[in-house]
Amino acid sequence: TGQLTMLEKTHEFFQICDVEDKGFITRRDMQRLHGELPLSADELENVFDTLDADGNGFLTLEEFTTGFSEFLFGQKIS
Amino acid sequence: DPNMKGAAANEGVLANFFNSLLSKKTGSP
Repeated sequence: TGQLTMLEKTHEFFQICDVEDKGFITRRDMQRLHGELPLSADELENVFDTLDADGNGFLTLEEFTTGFSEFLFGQKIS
Repeated sequence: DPNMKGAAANEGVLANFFNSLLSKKTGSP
């Protein structure tokens, strides 16, 4: 059930970024969060680059999920 | 190692990002 909750959360977060429900997040979508989240434009750019593992300019739900689980594991370890 | 340093910085910014999303969802008063 913990895994399901995590997937649900990931999906929620993904939809916050993907406001147009395209199924992927672009650099531009990420910049739109500037003002909604307490992160600078530079930081959001950094987040995008970190999550976009293959560097194709599109963040898929899969890449997003990977990043989120890495964040969760990192939290647990530290 | 500059690469390690960069990765650590990215981790921090990623943590910041997801923490912000988490607090956004839980909703601060």
